[in-house]
Amino acid sequence: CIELHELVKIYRMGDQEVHALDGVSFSAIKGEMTAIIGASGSGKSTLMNIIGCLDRPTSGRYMLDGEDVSVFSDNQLARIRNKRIGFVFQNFNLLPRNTALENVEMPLLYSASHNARHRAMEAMERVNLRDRAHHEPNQLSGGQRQRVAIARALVTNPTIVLADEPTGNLDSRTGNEIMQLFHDLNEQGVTLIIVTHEPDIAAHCRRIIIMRDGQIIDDKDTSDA
Amino acid sequence: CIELHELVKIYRMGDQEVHALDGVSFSAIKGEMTAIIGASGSGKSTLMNIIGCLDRPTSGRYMLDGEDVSVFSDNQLARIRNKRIGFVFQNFNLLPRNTALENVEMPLLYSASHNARHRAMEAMERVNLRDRAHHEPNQLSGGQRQRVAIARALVTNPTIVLADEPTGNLDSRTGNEIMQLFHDLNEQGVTLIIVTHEPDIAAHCRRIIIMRDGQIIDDKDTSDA
Ligand SMILES: Nc1ncnc2c1ncn2[C@@H]1O[C@H](COP(=O)(O)OP(=O)(O)OP(=O)(O)O)[C@@H](O)[C@H]1O
Ligand SMILES: Nc1ncnc2c1ncn2[C@@H]1O[C@H](COP(=O)(O)OP(=O)(O)OP(=O)(O)O)[C@@H](O)[C@H]1O
Ligand SMILES: [Mg+2]
Ligand SMILES: [Mg+2]
Repeated sequence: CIELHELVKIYRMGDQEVHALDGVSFSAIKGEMTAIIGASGSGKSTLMNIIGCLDRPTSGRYMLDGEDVSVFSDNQLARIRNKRIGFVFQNFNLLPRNTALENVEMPLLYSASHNARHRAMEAMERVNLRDRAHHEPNQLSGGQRQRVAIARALVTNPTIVLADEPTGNLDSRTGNEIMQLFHDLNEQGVTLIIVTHEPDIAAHCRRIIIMRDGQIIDDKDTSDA
Repeated sequence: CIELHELVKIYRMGDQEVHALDGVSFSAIKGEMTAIIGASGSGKSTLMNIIGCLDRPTSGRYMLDGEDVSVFSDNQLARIRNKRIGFVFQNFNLLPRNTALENVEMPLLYSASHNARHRAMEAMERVNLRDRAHHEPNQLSGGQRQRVAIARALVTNPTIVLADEPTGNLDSRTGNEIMQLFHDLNEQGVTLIIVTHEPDIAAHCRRIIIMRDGQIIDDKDTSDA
């Protein structure tokens, strides 16, 4: 359902060029659970932002469920993001003046869902944060903010979940609870791509992609090992 | 050099109370390297903020280098923070409209240091970010922002370094480089307290403190093992 062909992303700063992605190709079929690992600055978040329709490549092609994403308008991209993709940001991107519950509810308001508040509370329960519903982000611990970001990504029941370092601020036990949650979603057919730097987390995924300097240098199905 | 006695921190939200710290006592002698681990929400960052003179406890006593911190004015606390303590924040706290180099330089400007720019560049080199000096935070990867926060904490040559999840966004190799840097500082006599959820990182520290529900439930010197 995800097909990337020779993706390039270049940032220009004055007369300098940063090649964040330097020719990335890969495909993920529906229901696959993939980990992406690689050094800091190797292009993982840049790749995730393009897959998540949050950013456009400098060149290359992205086919999502058979359609060429590059011909979509910004409005069409926003609709795809809202309907099909759940994105857990590396830096959470929570709205500072809304409560945790309001943050989780937000994606449902776009689709005029009638039971948004109830579904948001249920998502908060899935990440064990029921009793922090009315705290604002600055009244939450780092790992609690991270879990609010995860709950928000799941509340629309997306078919694709993209998680950028979802356990970076979580103790091992809470991190395992989140991975269990991701496994449950995967068993229901959700396609997952998880960026992580922790080998224990990557080990939960059958397929592991390694990035370096804007390129994919390895792409292994660990069940073949 | 750090002595905490029965620290309590209570947040009041309407008629509800959150006991973030529930009677914490411990002491660290000069030159000690301590890891603090514990579940998400157990009070680690709250404790670090009090040790770092960024926050005051609801009750309890904090003696820093023999002086009672609770009698200090806000200005005196700011001076201690600037002169003696380097703090790596869990969420980095970088100024978004300044470059990485300017962010690292900032603590030196308070003390009217004459070679601030040079020292800032040298700190950037220590975390391998020389070639990102003129990027702003939103032009950096998550792990690059984290390393800018680390460089900023070290640029004043503090005697105490408090690092809250300093490797949460770093790949294993970069994380090990940062721990090596911390070890080098420790060998020069710097006192370090590192909050981490990664057992590999905690293993670098001779002393490990475990927190749960606002209390210290274990405090071990691993060299006694
Ligand atoms: N301003 C605040 N108002 C109300 N509650 C707060 C506030 N700040 C923190 N808390 C609560 O205090 C508790 C401890 O928070 P703290 O940030 O110290 O946890 P932590 O151990 O650092 O967690 P993590 O590993 O997730 O970063 C949490 O349950 C949090 O929700
Ligand atoms: N807006 C931008 N302008 C210039 N350079 C950028 C910009 N955004 C990212 N970069 C650079 O692109 C490279 C890739 O960034 P990216 O965020 O994809 O890395 P990453 O693999 O996610 O790293 P990390 O593991 O540290 O999160 C980095 O070297 C970064 O400095
Ligand atoms: Mg990243
Ligand atoms: Mg914390």
